[in-house]
Amino acid sequence: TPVQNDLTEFYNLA
Amino acid sequence: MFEARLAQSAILKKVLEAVKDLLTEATFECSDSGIQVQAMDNAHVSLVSLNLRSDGFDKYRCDRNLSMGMNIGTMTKILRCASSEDTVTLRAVDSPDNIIFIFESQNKEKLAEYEMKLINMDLEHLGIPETMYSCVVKMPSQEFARICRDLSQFGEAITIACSKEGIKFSAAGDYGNANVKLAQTADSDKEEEAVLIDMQEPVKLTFACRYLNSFVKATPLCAQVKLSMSSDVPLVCEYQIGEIGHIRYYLAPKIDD
Repeated sequence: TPVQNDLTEFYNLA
Repeated sequence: MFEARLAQSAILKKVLEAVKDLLTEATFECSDSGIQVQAMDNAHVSLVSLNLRSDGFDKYRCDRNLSMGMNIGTMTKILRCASSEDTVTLRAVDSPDNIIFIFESQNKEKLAEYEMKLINMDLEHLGIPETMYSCVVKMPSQEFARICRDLSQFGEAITIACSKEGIKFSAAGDYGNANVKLAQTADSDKEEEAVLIDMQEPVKLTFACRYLNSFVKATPLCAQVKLSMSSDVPLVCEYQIGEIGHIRYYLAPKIDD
């Protein structure tokens, strides 16, 4: 089953 | 002094309905150029990016930049107190503890003021780079809402596959599976009904239904929705807000382990 990713894995938290 | 006025509160009412499922609180950043909100849901799976340009307001004044933390639930309740045709004015002083919402009826016979306490919030900001997407699809927003709702009955996730031929939405679960294909419309006489696909490379991505079903709460804002997708990056789901701005939702994909 696909795993839900977190947005912070794609974009840097500033 | 900050003051922003819209001739009809309907737009702001719709904006609140479009974000209230995802956000409990958010910082409204006000500057000379307009109002911006960028906020993630609690799970950090989706992000709302709202932009309302100052030139889209009937009156706009912002003497110094303000960051106002607002409770979205309270703000939604206040906006529900306005009639769609009421004029709405947002007003705050330079270092505000409160924001005032002023609703005035069209015949100017009713004037209502609601004051809301602001909240202190840590500003979390995601740096989202300019991205060229492999597929950009424009389609009727009501159709997108319908497909998300229909396919949600079959599973917790919807897979979106986009190619030159069209866009395919599919869901699978214990009770069966479903898929809906939309072809690119041949003639786009009616711009609002068109399905347009701008594809560099085909993509196939899977997203959680519950977030998509929150995004489609923005459907009353715009007849068309724009979906931007590339492999293994978040979906961008964008609705224009009249002549005033846009709301964009970002959603992290589900990826196979």
